[in-house]
Amino acid sequence: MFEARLINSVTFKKVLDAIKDLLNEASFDCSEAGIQLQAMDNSHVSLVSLALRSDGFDKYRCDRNLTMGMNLASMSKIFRCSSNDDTVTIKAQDDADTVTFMFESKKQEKISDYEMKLMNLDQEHLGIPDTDFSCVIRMPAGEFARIVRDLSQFGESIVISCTKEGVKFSTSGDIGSANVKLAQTSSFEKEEEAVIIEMQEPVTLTFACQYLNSFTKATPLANQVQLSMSDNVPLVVEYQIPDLGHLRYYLAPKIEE
Amino acid sequence: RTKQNRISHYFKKT
Repeated sequence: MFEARLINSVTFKKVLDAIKDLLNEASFDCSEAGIQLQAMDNSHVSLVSLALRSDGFDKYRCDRNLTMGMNLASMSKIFRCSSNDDTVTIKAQDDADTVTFMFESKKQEKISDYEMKLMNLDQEHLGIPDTDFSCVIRMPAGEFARIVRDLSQFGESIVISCTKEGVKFSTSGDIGSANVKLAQTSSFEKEEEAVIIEMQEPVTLTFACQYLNSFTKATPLANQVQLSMSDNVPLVVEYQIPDLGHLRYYLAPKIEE
Repeated sequence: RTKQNRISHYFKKT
């Protein structure tokens, strides 16, 4: 028996919105520790890694490890039928071929359930090595989304260049070029407005706008985003989901031919 | 010119 209950359906809606651009379907691996998902996008350029800890749920029970293959568009349809503040309970029997989502309104006057067929997905798990990154940048998630959106108008790639002075986002295309520089904040009123850079070595890497834009669909999940970079390894874009877990995106850099 | 590597170039299957 698997049962996971979350007080506000909106958190799960935000998670789905954050991954359904990149993934058509995905396997949710459920264990006593929580729910995990790891999947590459269709073109195998990026990797999505989601972890929701069991202690972040209002109620969580997982008697046996289970993998639920789900179509994310179907799941989104179901979650669109819930109100943001509905309590959601995800339920499945051991070895079941369906999963049930139950939504309860706050005043309990409306209870709905949706049963969805599970899919058998070919799982390809990748081992993600521990890396000591040369640069770790923390910045407001909204600011990162804004910069990626703005620069995407001008080019197909964004060069992210991090030094101890700050981080620079650059692009160029048919109409010209664009640069956005962010300095590390020395003082800030709110922690979520801070730009903080931890640099061992300066790094400059190039990434495809298309994927960076897809990652920023996670912006509603967190105030801050963390970018981790080292030469010749994938960028990690991480959003912490408050009290529940994290969503990480890995993106292979573009390299000179 | 730049080329786009795949993520599996960096992370191996387990």
